[in-house]
Amino acid sequence: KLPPPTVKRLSLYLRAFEGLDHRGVTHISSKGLSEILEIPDTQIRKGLSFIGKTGRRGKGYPVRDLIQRIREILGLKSYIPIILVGVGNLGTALLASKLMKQRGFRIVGAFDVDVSKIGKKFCDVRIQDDSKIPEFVKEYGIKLAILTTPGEAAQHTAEILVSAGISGILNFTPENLSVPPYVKVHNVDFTIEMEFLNYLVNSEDLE
Amino acid sequence: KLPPPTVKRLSLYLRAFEGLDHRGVTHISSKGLSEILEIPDTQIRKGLSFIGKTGRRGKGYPVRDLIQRIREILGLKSYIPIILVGVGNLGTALLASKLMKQRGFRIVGAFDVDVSKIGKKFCDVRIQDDSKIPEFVKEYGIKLAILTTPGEAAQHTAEILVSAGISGILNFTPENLSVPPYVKVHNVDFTIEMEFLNYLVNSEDLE
Ligand SMILES: NC(=O)c1ccc[n+]([C@@H]2O[C@H](COP(=O)([O-])OP(=O)(O)OC[C@H]3O[C@@H](n4cnc5c(N)ncnc54)[C@H](O)[C@@H]3O)[C@@H](O)[C@H]2O)c1
Ligand SMILES: NC(=O)c1ccc[n+]([C@@H]2O[C@H](COP(=O)([O-])OP(=O)(O)OC[C@H]3O[C@@H](n4cnc5c(N)ncnc54)[C@H](O)[C@@H]3O)[C@@H](O)[C@H]2O)c1
Repeated sequence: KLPPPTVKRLSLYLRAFEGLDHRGVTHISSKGLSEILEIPDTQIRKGLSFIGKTGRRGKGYPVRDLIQRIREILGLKSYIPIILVGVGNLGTALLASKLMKQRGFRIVGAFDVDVSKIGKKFCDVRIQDDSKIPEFVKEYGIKLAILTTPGEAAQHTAEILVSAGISGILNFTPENLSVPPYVKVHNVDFTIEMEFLNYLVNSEDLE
Repeated sequence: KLPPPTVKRLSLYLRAFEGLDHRGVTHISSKGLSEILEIPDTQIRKGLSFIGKTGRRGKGYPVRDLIQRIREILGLKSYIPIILVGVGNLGTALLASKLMKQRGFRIVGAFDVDVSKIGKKFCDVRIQDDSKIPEFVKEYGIKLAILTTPGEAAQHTAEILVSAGISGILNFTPENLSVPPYVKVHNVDFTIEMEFLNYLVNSEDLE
């Protein structure tokens, strides 16, 4: 299994390769990739050899080949149906985001407990009550869920998702979820990104 | 300068140490930390020796000492005033988030162009028009800004922030911002986190 930074870097390489493919570029050197991603040339070559790819002398890496290989490793398909629970400010922003759709993740179901929201349609998705989660997950074979409820509802909702058959939860709440070992939880915390930005700005000041 | 994964890992170590300090724990072994963070023991010891810290035999790492050292490296203070531009769904969720406040980042100014929002107060912050950004940034010495406008407004708004004196932008928009080299931009993209979760779930299925 690859370490998290490597997996996330592969996601970034994939975006770069897709951008090149979109512009009709068939091969790219590690130096060219290095300029696009602002990652050192050596690190790029190391990362790509890690997944069994080496550039062809004088030609570089074959773009479409790399796209296919990376998508394979990340388990990406052109259509991965997911659900979202907690249609508040954050949930709504994620529902509306085209970025996820472009990556193949389609939010096909959204759930809440607020009666003023249930039954309303948003971005082609009708909001349903949490009680509908088990039948929906079973019917559509959903494996992944986004959790954007308030912290106090997080554990309880996670348990509904787990017993419904969800295998992976993208957790935006501040709660550390308690789930069986076969369920993967990935916590998202923007403050880590804010601390990283703060570090960049501070270390610039110190130079 | 430390590589990004190392900086982000330091943020995670910091949270673990603060949690221990909160519970009155004065020392922790790398093994104990390894269990809390679910990161291998060896990686923890390597990461902490990187910042000049080694555990005391039989006692482990001194918690408060490490908290101070990591905060120093990350440039964290108990009060870092920041501003947010684009008070929509995502902006509102960030404004309301207690997590950032706990980390010392206080959103003290919020800006939008929607006349129905300007003048309204939200989470102790009064929303102002973008034209007020330069004077506000100057008056309060703001260095960091969160950008949560639609993609089409992103570059234009970034330029306002840069000329106002902002040194770092946490960019949530899908646009790649064009800024002078002394301005740091950190792009946040949840789809990278979604792809990582998808990878975890898929590689579990393959086992
Ligand atoms: N990851 C981060 O860095 C970050 C940033 C901001 C907010 N957050 C977190 O994201 C979550 C959502 O934030 P928000 O600002 O959108 O909150 P919000 O209050 O606007 O939205 C919460 C939504 O969840 C619904 N809800 C409540 N209980 C529910 C349940 N049992 N089942 C389904 N839905 C339920 C509410 O009706 C509401 O629609 C919070 O936990 C917040 O702390 C995280
Ligand atoms: N990083 C991610 O993974 C992710 C996820 C979801 C959304 N997003 C992005 O976050 C951004 C906000 O999303 P949202 O759903 O909150 O959108 P939204 O439409 O709800 O909010 C946008 C806000 O920006 C304001 N605005 C427009 N032009 C402005 C300007 N020139 N100056 C200041 N404010 C301005 C609008 O009036 C509105 O209040 C979008 O760019 C979206 O693509 C990113």
